[in-house]
Amino acid sequence: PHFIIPVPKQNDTICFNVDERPGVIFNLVRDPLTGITVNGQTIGDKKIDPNKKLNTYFGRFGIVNEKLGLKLEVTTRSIEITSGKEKMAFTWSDTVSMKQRSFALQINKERNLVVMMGDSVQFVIVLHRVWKDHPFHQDYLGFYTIDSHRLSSKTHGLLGQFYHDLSFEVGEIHQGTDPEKPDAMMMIKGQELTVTRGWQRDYREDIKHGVQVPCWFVHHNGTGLIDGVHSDYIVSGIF
Amino acid sequence: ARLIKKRSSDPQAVFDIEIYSLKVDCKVTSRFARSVITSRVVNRANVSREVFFDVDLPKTAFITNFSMVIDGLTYVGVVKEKAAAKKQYQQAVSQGQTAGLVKASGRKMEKFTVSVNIAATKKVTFELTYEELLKRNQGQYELLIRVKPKQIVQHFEINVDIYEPQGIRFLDAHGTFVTNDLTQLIEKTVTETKGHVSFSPTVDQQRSCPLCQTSTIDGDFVINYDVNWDTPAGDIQILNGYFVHYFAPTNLKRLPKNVVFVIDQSTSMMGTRIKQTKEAMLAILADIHPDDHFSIISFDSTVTKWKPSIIEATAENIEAAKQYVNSLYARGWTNINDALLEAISMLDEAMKQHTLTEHSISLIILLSDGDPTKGETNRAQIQSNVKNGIGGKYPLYCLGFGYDLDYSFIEKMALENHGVARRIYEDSDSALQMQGFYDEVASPLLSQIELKYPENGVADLTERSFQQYYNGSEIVVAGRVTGNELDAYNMEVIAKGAEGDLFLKNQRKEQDQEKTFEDPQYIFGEYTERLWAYLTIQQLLSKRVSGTPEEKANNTARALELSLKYNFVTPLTSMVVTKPEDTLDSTMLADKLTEAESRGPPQDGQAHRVSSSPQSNYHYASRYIPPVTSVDGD
Repeated sequence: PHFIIPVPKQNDTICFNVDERPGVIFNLVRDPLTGITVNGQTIGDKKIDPNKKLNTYFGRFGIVNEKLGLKLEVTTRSIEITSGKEKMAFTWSDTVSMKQRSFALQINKERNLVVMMGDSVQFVIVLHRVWKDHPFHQDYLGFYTIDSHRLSSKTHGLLGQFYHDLSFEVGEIHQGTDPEKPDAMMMIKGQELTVTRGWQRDYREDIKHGVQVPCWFVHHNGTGLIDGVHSDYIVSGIF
Repeated sequence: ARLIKKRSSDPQAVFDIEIYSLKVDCKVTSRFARSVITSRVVNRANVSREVFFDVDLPKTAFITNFSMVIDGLTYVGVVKEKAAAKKQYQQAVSQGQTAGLVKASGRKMEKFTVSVNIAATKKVTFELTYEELLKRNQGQYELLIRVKPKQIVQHFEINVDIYEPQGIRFLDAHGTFVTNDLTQLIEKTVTETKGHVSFSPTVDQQRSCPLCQTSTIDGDFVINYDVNWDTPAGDIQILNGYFVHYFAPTNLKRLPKNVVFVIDQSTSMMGTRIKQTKEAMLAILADIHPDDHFSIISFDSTVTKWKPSIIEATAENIEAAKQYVNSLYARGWTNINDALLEAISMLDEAMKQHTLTEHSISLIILLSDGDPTKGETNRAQIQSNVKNGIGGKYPLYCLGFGYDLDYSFIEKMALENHGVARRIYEDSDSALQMQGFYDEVASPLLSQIELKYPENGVADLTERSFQQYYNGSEIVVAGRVTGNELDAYNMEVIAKGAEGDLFLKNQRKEQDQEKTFEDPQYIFGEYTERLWAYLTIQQLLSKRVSGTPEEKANNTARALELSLKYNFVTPLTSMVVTKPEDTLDSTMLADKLTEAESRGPPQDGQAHRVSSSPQSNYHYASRYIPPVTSVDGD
């Protein structure tokens, strides 16, 4: 999966990939103050093209709001909501709009799911449908955080650690191995990293083609950018 | 000089447009060149066609006139203040879809393009005039004419008339496209003061092969020449109330020089830039004169002095310097500020210790690809630190690498310190460009040159004090004669040379001058006045880069006034061209680009960048989307 980290103050964006074996569950967001946690489980392709590297995606997300007693499990097939003792299940073929006192959810058929937690953050899960007879690829999900600043400054996780202040400097732009993608040096969190100018796609508006987001790509699973290493964020269960 | 093509996708249209005449006519009077390019085109089709008129003209030239004659009616470009021209343009083109007419096209040339619809069977005549003062470089002047007709032309002609009252020392003409067969077509006549060059291939001689419709004429037609320098104090020419003084003494002993090379070896220099820098430095080191002193300071995040002080250019030291240059590799960030201050301090210390040769001159040459990213990164502060540090003692020359360079940053720094900035274009010959620049400043002959004229005899003088004079270059001063013309000849030059102070006085007799301009067919009479205006505008524009806000405002106002008065398209003015078409985009502007604005296309293997401040404003075109933290897959 590719991570896109906007830095609005600097009108720029950082991105990185995390490559891990399929089935691994990562903690993406954990906010001890609001009690919100988001975990995601990776999936791979149906089979591996021997000429290409192993690609992984997110195929399952678990969202928990401890304070509301709310759990949400989203896969490429279904959406299950547990609120206290109540349990509801939907498919991506449904169009659903529900609003409770501190929680709202909207399923846009075959497209996306929007979750709002009170006045807090908003999550969007995008469904990527792949032709079912595709020899390699299968359906997968994307996860977008809107108004992430509404989560507390204690928020962490592979994605959540970037919800608050982040600053960096980029300079020494120079020719990289790909003439279309120059390299540069990035000073971030007191470290110097070699980064590459490229772009990633934001699929919220255009699910098929996405919108290109220019960004500085941090190599090696975001090493140097993320706190620790990516494997530090592996957890045992989706909740 | 000309390419005429059609925009239509209809292949027949190519043959419908015929360029039946293309003429380039240049007159050079005492280095001031006026070039007129005339093209006559006919639309042979029975429908209207669009034709383009593309001309490459030197970046140093100012367009002075453009006209189109269509169906007996003449449409003339009008030079206006840029803001006023833009306003008119915007009124005419509410949607702003037509770009300016002048675009940067390369190292030496910029491109002027205009297109117009021609009715069936009608003819159009385009005529473009531009003027420039030819610059003497390494002992010669160069007049460059770029010719590129995209088809065979019935009447193709280049005519150059040169008139140099000082006498022509040599004159050479060649074309990059001129094959052995065509060489004999270049006709050259040189008398004592006049030179004539013409080139007029027939239709068959233009063909790239016997039955081809494509033209072999595609490239640069170059004329190089120099004049005689018999009078040590230079040559003064007075005409119509204006005078020009050309000063380029020869037979002087060269001044020893003390040069500190400040070399950027930050990460952004990685790859070909550092490789070519090393190549150039090795060649430059090989050419350093044994009388000279030198040192090298390399910098990335930190500053490294090759030697603690500036040292003699002995064979051993040169060899050691070469080894040091070979050891440079790109790493770290760019600390321009500390590197330049270190260079200044090194020269200051040498002056203090009296370790430098008497009557020598000192200079700093910076080579960098741009953005300060370490230490002091505020560009204005760096400029201020360097200016205060140098305090007018040493000229600073700044060589900037690449299209993405913040040229205005290094230009201001160089101009504020009596030096010049030069862009090094990233190409296979970058090392040669750097070496070529060094060659220009390698042989200083004089320092602290001041040209003095009778106070009551002249006014409105262009710059008359110069820090250095380099062998093969030329100092030109122009002004208005206010008193008796003969007074203006009584001028003096004071300078410091290798053998002490130099004092020169004009020895020329006034009666010599009377004969000089008796043959008006070779000169355009107002050339002294226009040359004065050209030079004044150029110098005022330079001062705008380095002056205080008040000086900038005054210099801008004066430069604008002169640009409008003399009909020059400068960076302050635009030429409004109105086409005889009843369409929204019938009004266009011809602007003059500055080097800082004239970003060229990316070279092969180099991504197109927008750098400068802030450091991370590197953008690819993309639709704006609100910033959202996300994880997804492709």
